[in-house]
Amino acid sequence: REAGDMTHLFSIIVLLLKINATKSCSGVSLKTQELYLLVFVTRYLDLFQSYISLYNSCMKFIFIVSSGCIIGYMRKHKVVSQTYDAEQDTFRVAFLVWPSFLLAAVINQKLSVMEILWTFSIYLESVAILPQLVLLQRTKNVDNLTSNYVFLLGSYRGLYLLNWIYRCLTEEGYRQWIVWISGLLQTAIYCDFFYYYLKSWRKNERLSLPS
Amino acid sequence: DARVEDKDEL
Repeated sequence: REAGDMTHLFSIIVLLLKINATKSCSGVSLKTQELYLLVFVTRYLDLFQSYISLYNSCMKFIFIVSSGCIIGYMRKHKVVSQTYDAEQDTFRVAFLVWPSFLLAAVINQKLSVMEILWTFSIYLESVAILPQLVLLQRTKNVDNLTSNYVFLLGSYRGLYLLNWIYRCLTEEGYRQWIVWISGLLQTAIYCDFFYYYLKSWRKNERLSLPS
Repeated sequence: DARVEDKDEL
């Protein structure tokens, strides 16, 4: 789990570094970033309500603030916002948001606003990368930092799968089907990307996804 | 079935 959290954190650091160092966000999907902000905000509504550990609270805070930062850069920054590929980043996110919401309203553990929003965030996260993957496919010669970002972001849920197996074997009564199935789907969505990423990495070439 | 009540993962 720690490795999963760290790859998640590193993915965000890599993305912020890329944007800040190159003053460019080309190849980065604003739609995916906005979906992630929505995911974090709806999942971490309990930030001020329930306290698990300093580590958890800090990470939640970092995830919300950093995705807000990335969106701010892409939308408002004088130089960076010019480099955003708006014409290419055309995924219709309503097709991800509404089904996730409806599914969360139907399949959840408890019928309460907080619980439905939390479940919504789990469902939405599993598909939030799709606009980014579509954009990558449209971009020829993806830069290394962007492909590293997607790789780290994909690895994070994959590492969580191992964590869930471990917890399931060692903790009595540890079951969370909604999270497990969504996490499996989330990781599966990356499979194709992982394949081309590792292939280009082995050959020491820039990543370019077949269209 | 039982689920961990505390959402202790991120």
